[in-house]
Amino acid sequence: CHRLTQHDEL
Amino acid sequence: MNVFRLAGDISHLLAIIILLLKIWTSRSCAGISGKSQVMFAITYTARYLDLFTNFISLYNSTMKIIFLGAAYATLYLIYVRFKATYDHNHDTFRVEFLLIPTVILSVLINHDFSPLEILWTFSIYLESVAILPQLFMVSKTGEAESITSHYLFALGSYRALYIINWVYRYYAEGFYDLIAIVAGVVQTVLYCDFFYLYITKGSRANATEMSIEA
Repeated sequence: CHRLTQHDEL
Repeated sequence: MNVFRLAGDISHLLAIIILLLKIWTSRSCAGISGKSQVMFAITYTARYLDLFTNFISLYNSTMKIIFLGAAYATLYLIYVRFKATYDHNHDTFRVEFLLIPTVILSVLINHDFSPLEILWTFSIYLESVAILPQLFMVSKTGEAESITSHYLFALGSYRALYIINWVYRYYAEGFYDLIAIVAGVVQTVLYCDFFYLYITKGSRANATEMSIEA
């Protein structure tokens, strides 16, 4: 499944 | 956002500012590994490609722009402005030994086989080993100017603080990212030897120049 990987860290 | 991550970002920002100031004020990049700085510029470029496609917060976007700008400004100072003071002879780490394995690993182990995600993963793996040319150079020259050691202490502390942030986020939000955590632990462990010398330098003889045993 294409998890929308939301990287909220720098 | 939590206090550990904020402290980590500030420590990271401090490190980059210390480095820029050291080169600019001393008008020399002696003792600085240009190769590590290239690795960092590649790291931030690969990681912050989502700067325009994925808005998280003003803070997030501002810091990304600052980190990218500072990384390239540092490269400019080293390879253009103060090129004559760049210490080629001691900056000899074979960076292909860092780039090739991290590219392969990012294709093999990632969260999602999409270009942006693989580039993010590559940047996480690369950042964890990007300081090696610098630590190698310091061990070869056998010493680091005190300001360079402050730079390394701030840079090493940033990812150590991120580890505390990840522990906090696991318990507070049930969030964890194993790729970032494992790479962050590796990155921080690489500084341990240096941390020990930096912290104990007060009690050792020549406190001014920190000498790292080869």
